[in-house]
Amino acid sequence: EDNPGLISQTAAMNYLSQFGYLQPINPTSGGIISQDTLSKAISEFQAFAGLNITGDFDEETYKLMALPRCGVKDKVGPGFGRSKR
Amino acid sequence: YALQGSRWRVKKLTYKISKYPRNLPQHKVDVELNKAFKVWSEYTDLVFIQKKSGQVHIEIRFEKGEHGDGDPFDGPGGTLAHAYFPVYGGDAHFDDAEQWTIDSFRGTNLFQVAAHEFGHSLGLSHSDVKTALMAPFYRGYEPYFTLDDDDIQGIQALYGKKLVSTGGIPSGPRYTTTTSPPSEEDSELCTDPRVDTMFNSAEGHMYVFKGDRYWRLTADGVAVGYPKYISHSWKGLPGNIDAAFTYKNGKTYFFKGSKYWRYVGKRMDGDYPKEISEGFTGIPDNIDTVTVWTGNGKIYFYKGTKFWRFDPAQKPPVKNTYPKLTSNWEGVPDNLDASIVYRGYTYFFKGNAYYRFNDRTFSVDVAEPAFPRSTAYWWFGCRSATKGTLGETDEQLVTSSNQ
Repeated sequence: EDNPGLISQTAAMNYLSQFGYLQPINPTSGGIISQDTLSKAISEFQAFAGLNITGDFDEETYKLMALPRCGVKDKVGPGFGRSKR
Repeated sequence: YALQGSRWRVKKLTYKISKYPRNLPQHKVDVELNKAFKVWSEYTDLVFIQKKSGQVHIEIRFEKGEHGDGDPFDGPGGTLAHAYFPVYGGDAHFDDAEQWTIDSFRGTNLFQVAAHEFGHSLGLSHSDVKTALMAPFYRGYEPYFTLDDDDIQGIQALYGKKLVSTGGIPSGPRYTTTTSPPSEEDSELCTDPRVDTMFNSAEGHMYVFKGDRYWRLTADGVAVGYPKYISHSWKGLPGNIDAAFTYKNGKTYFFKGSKYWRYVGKRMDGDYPKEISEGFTGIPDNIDTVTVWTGNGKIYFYKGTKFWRFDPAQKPPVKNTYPKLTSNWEGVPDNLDASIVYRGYTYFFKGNAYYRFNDRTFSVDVAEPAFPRSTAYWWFGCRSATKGTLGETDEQLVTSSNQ
């Protein structure tokens, strides 16, 4: 409701997950993620895309998420891998 | 640019279009995809050969919805295509629900998207440089497409610079088929290396501004594809800038006359210009240069024979003990043109020459050849310029006669 004509918050979260900013949501946890985790993921996306880093789904972020794009994850380089235990 | 971590071990790669799009003639698709591969072979020794059958390195398919790789397409808009990195086979899939077009502002440009996807097929990941081909978002049809320097650096990091002339058809004004590597002498800066300002961007790039144009510097000299117009990249920023710096907040400040502008990357960060007297109280108009000194992280403004220290955390930000004489910076001349921090040193530029300041000795470095050195040779990659110490005249530093 906050972004008419753009995408829903659920779709935005799926977007972050699809492009590597959020870990795939675990169905056994009911798909719940902390606000902190979400805010961090949004911030990372905003930083990568050169947007103002607010950590919130603002209009500018929604707009960018609605753009056509490549389906490859943004975060795939060696720096984005899991760290060694 | 970002590298995924894998690359092809051979330079001669084959490809096959196994499934063509529904809305374009096959021969036209062949031409566009061939052009898209050429974007990358223009700057490397990679060679791409189309095959109609048999095994190939890169398989290309136009598909709709679920197409067997567990990553279904989503119809018009959204995801346009995806491709696999070399370690995963290099294949490229395009959403056949898109309206693929050629040389048109309608639909989605096939050549541009294909060139991007083939970047993945070769090992490039998404870039956070907005102007790069490897940025993830589709920007619309660009009739005068040119590969961004960021992409060139990326592909050359994987496959090296082009050494062999292909004799192919240049695809743009700066796409030549010479045997020279693309980072070559810039005639303008080599002829007259005096600059308006130099600064580091938050992304780690070094820029030179001169008049209404700018260049990006690499470790080897001037980057390919420059100069560009300042006003085309930093919308709203005029030419003939006096000074610039990027602060630890990631914002870049430009100064000209009595005014200043603030940018985040290449986007203006609010309503500018503003008066220097308002945003930088205590700093005069018409400054020569500014630098964030590596010694203490504070901002130093230079003008004529004087300098001012600006600390935004203090009130007032400029102490009343300023201005002081530039001669306090031992060996640094008055009336500077520019300054920049590079690998922990602060460099000052004046006329054709530059000085390296050593924070530990708090003086211009003693080195061989001595400073001042030729900016053209050491910064702009002008191999015909003198390499040694430059002499000094009253107004301007010039090449000494014995060099």
